[in-house]
Amino acid sequence: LLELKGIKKIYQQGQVEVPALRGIDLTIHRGEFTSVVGPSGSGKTTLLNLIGCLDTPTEGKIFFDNREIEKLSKEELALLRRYNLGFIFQEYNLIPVLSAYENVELALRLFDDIKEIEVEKRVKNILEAVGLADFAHHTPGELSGGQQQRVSIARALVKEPKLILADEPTANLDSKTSEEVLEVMVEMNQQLDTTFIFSTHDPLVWDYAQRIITLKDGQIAEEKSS
Amino acid sequence: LLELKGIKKIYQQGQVEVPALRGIDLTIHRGEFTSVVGPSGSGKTTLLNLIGCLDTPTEGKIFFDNREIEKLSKEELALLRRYNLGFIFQEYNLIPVLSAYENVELALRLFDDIKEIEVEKRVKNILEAVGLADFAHHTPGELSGGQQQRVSIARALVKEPKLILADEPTANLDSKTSEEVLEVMVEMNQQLDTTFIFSTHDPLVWDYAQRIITLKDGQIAEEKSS
Ligand SMILES: Nc1ncnc2c1ncn2[C@@H]1O[C@H](COP(=O)(O)OP(=O)(O)OP(=O)(O)O)[C@@H](O)[C@H]1O
Ligand SMILES: Nc1ncnc2c1ncn2[C@@H]1O[C@H](COP(=O)(O)OP(=O)(O)OP(=O)(O)O)[C@@H](O)[C@H]1O
Ligand SMILES: [Mg+2]
Ligand SMILES: [Mg+2]
Repeated sequence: LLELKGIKKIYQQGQVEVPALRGIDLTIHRGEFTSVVGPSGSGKTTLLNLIGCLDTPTEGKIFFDNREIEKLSKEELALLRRYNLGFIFQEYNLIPVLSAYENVELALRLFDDIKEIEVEKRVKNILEAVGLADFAHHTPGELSGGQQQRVSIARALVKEPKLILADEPTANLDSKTSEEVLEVMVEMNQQLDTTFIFSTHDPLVWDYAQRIITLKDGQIAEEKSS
Repeated sequence: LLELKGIKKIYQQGQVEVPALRGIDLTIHRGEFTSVVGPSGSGKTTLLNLIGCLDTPTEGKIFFDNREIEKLSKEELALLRRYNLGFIFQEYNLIPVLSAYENVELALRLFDDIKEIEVEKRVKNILEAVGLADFAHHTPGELSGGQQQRVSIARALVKEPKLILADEPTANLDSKTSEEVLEVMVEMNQQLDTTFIFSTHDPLVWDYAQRIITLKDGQIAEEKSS
């Protein structure tokens, strides 16, 4: 599904160069449930942003479904992100003026071929699955940290894309709620063959991962498959 | 140091009432190292915001150093927050245009009796203690999630206030970095008698806490002292 070759990312900060990724080679197959782990600042979010086509690498190539991302036009990239990718951001990135329901519904609005009644069913089902049925009409400012995080999760899952990138999805959740959310993801992975790549510090997520990739200082230090 | 009597907080959401705290009685003594735990949405942030004088309860009284918070004037409240309280926000709340160094320094700038050279020393020391010496000149947008969180921690600690309220301070940190940050807090607690109240889902923080208060659905369900 995904192939990364020689990926480097160097942030330019005035005169200073900050190397966030120093050469990453990685292959991800369809249906994987993989976790990227590593210390704070090791490059996990940078890696997920590159795979999620939200940023471009300084060096190296990325292939999504055998298509080289760099060679895609802006329109093709937008279509790829809309239909094939779901992103759960570390900072949630919810739209403050929309309710939880509207934030999740918006992700489906961009699909022009789904009927209204089907959209409503899918949005309600996913909000219920992450435990937010009673908070559908709260805006982000009227939700707790972990509730906002779950809206961000619901918004990515409702699209049922090929690949979901989850950046620290359980950081603000207690262990029971984390398990409920992970169970929803495992079910999607098993029933729809949805590929999941997590960035996480949460040992609970490691237990669910079939494969653990350890990043240290911008490089892959270790890989383990369970 | 702190006394809460019959505290209730009901959020008004249009016509709907959302009870976040349903009657909390709590006494916190000087020098405590206490954790508030509970599921996502149970009322932890709401409780910390009330203790931190960032919000007012719907019902009940709060006493800080035997002074009733509600009876204080706006100026007295601001002075109390400036000199006696440090707050580590769940969403960090850093100032985007300022560097890590400037965000931390700003907290000390409000103290008019500290010399320039002393301010510089304290800011540098605390950034080093949380592992961010090399990132002092990055703005929040140029920092990872966990690095931003540590700036927010440094900003509260540098003030050396009587009470520090830490809302999920390790949510985006790996376990090694979490331990380093907790060690800094334990040292402040032992050397300066700084009182710490945490809100957390992180089992690692529970191990450091002398007292654990469990919130469920807006009420104290259990209290344990180790
Ligand atoms: N401004 C608001 N308007 C309406 N409801 C609110 C508002 N702020 C918070 N709430 C609700 O109050 C409840 C408690 O929220 P709070 O943020 O205190 O929870 P929490 O324990 O900190 O959760 P988390 O662990 O997810 O951060 C939640 O159910 C939330 O939806
Ligand atoms: N825009 C930027 N400019 C300069 N440096 C940056 C920028 N964005 C990130 N960095 C740096 O790149 C490194 C990697 O950041 P990244 O966000 O990928 O880490 P991370 O592994 O996700 O960390 P965390 O677990 O704390 O979220 C960090 O040291 C960070 O300071
Ligand atoms: Mg990150
Ligand atoms: Mg909270």
